[in-house]
Amino acid sequence: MRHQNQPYGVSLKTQELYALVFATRYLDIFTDYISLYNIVMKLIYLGSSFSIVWYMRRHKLVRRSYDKEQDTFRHLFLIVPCLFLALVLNERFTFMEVMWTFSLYLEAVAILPQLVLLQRTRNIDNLTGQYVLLLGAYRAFYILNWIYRYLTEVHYVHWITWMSGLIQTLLYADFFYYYFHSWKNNEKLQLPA
Amino acid sequence: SSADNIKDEL
Repeated sequence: MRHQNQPYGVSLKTQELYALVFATRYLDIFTDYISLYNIVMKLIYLGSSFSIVWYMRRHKLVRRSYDKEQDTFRHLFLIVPCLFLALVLNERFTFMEVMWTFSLYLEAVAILPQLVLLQRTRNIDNLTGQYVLLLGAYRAFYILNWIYRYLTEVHYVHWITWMSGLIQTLLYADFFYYYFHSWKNNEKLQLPA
Repeated sequence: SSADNIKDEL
């Protein structure tokens, strides 16, 4: 974006949801210290997600070419149900725990505005296609980790993390399918409307 | 819960 001064079909809605995901998940940087790595990575996640949102909102060139009439997914349709579910389905009814659970549920669906935008914009830019592919792959690798830990560690069970991570990965499934086919047939990636 | 999970999963 910085280099070409254009948003490449990246959905601002999704970027804002990700910023909210990390803001609600990493509240513990104020309460307890786990390790230097832990706090540094959290600050990187927060810094990068908020700077993308800031850049897309503030930078005059990016903002002008960002197609806001296409990226119209209403956040609240995702935020409200996730908040409600986090209030009902959590492991401990404390503020931190509910916020953390909310961030997991929200992360599972945060990609939806981006996928909708990709369906609407006919020609998907390579950069954006790769970006979404890697976001999905990151999640898929977590599932491999969970399987390994379930098999090797006694009582390693995290239903909330597993279910939201699984749903998140499933949302990418059709994108992976079309991405693979466009790569195999060496065609431009297009998602059916 | 977030306590035991946050240690190994960002």
